[in-house]
Amino acid sequence: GSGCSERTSGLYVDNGYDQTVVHRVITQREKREVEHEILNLLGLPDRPPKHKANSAGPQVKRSAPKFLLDIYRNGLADEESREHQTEFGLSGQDLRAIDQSDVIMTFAAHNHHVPSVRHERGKRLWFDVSEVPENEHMINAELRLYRSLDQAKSAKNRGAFTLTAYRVLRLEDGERELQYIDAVNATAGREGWLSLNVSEALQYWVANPAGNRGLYLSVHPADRQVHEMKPEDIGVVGFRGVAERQPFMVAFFKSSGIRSRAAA
Amino acid sequence: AKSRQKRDAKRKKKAEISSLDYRSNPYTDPQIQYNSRTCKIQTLYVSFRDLQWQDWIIAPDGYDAYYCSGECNFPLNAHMNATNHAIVQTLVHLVNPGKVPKPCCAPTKLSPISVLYFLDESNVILKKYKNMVVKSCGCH
Repeated sequence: GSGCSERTSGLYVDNGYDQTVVHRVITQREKREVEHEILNLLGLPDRPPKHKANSAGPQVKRSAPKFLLDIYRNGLADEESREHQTEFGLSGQDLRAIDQSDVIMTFAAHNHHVPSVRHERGKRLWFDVSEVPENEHMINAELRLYRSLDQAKSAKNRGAFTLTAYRVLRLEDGERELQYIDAVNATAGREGWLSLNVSEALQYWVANPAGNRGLYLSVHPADRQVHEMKPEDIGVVGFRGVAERQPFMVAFFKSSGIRSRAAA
Repeated sequence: AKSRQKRDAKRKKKAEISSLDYRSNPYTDPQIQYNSRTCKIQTLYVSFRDLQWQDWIIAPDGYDAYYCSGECNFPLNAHMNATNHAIVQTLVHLVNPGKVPKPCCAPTKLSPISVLYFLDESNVILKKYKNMVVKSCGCH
């Protein structure tokens, strides 16, 4: 319990060289407490349960952890190798958001079933955003979808399409009320990641958790807005698809400097 | 020639004073200065793997945190920084060692690390932690 330069019976204590204290090996319980304190400092007050051991292996293959691992490795790389294109096709806006961010979070898409909702041909995606840190300023949030041409139902479905994301507002008598969020064009014959700006929706869900009814994803041929199609028909990978191509949401945050920690 | 003589005399006097200083002041003795307990940066690796958190923290496996340790004896190594206050505190400590302690050996420059971990079963987070790695030590 002695700090730097603290005096103890005529001897001062300096940087752990306390000559009045006999050093000893700490007990297993004390070791756990020290570990817990480190986790608490990192804002991770709970140790992972033991039964989850080695579960990280296959999970890391999923698209969201892979995306962040890519950013992590790119961030550690020097300027020269940083310029290489990642498979996630990061835009200039993405790179700016990454540079400005203190926290980047990904959210896996879930099939959060609501019995009374008719989905028609579109797709509903739901994200658990309950862990979004408080006191953090959101820079940007994106919905990322992978279009695989191999999975398009026919050659006709490899053409140009418009994907539109709506926020589901209300569900009454099985009817949806939707609010337009963003749209993106999937060009003909091009495979890869598509991204939609969903900042507005995420901001609303964080402020109103009870109002989180997810997103509705609608797909139309680029030249015929009335003909709605299933996203999987044009090759958009769903949350039951290949792990590394599953849809996810990513949010970039700038720290406010206020740190909330669990009570020690 | 006159100015050279003056300069040489000054240099001689200065050398005498400085050797006298070293003899009379153990805190400036190089033997003491460079002993193992002088304030300096020390190696400390925090291993998430050894803590068995690797199933949860995706990257890194661990990181070089370093720490500062040792006594603040002057003059410090050339790469060390000391605050003006630390120098004054050292001088007062020499006058009254029982009352005023030496200054602290502590980090003067710190850098951040990024940690990638699972938030729960499906969500992942990449977070930057400021001031986690000691870049240099000094006396405060």
